[in-house]
Amino acid sequence: QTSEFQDYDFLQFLGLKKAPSPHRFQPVPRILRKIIRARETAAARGASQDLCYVKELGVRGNLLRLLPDQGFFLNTQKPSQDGSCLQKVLSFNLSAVKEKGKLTMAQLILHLGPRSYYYLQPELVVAVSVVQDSGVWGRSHPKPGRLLVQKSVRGPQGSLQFNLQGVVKDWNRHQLKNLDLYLEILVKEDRYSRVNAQLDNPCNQLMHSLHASLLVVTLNLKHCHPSSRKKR
Amino acid sequence: AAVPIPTGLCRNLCHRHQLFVNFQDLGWHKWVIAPKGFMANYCHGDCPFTMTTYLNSSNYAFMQALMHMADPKVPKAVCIPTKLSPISMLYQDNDKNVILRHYEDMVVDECGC
Repeated sequence: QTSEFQDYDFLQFLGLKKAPSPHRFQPVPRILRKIIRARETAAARGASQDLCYVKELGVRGNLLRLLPDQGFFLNTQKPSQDGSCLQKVLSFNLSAVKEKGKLTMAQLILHLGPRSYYYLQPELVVAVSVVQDSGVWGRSHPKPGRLLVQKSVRGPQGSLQFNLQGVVKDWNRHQLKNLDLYLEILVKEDRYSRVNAQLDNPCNQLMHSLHASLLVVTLNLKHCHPSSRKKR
Repeated sequence: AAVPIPTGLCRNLCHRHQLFVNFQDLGWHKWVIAPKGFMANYCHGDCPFTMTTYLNSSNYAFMQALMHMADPKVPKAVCIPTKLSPISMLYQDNDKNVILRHYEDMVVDECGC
């Protein structure tokens, strides 16, 4: 009886309705483990910490959340003339960010798969846009709207991070319930044709290994005094 | 798990009692990634008049202990936390999100009257 009592109260305290079930767990990114380890070490030393500032990310915030991508592939093909290799709609459920407060960071984390896939990998160009009129894509091919990030990545390995400042502004203005992004990955044609023609289609490899998640940092001013007052 | 206190200390006087909550014991280790548990310390013990002149007690406690001596209907000074520290928790929720959140004033570091 007392154990259920503790569970229920503790879960409420964490903002959970019931204990999460282990089969649905996400891989935990290194950055979050690094942050919690640094905090545990500082606490063990009795050092005072400003837990409303995430020094590893250089932003204020007291709650970090990693949201999994729930989107879908539009298509992958052998790099076409313009080098276009893969288009995907990335969809993140922002309604989980329910507590009052403001978003201080939205970082898109793309895992492109193990390095082995990318030996001699051509140079990639990653373009992330906001999906235009996302309300209508059920009927038509979603269109890339406002460009948020465009970056050329040579011989990518491990994960890539892209800070989406535009998303932060939109969220703080409209408290979006869902965020839909249009991801396009292009292969720089010149390097691809010369070096990798014998490799089987790198776009297919990319499709099987691509894993996207969104790291959002929120600052709850109820728990965190504005930094200016702290300085004063 | 209760952490044993040094025998020298008068057990009945106000002091911090250390209690460690091990998430493994509660089956929470499957979804709480870190820490492995946390110190759920608490403050308990007597605050007699003699005590209030040291052991980081407040002036208010001194006055209340004095008033208790003059009129026992005035309750004694009480044993409360005087220094607290936060903890951060990394856990998974039901929507496949990984959450790192910090909780202010979660661990009792020091007690006083």
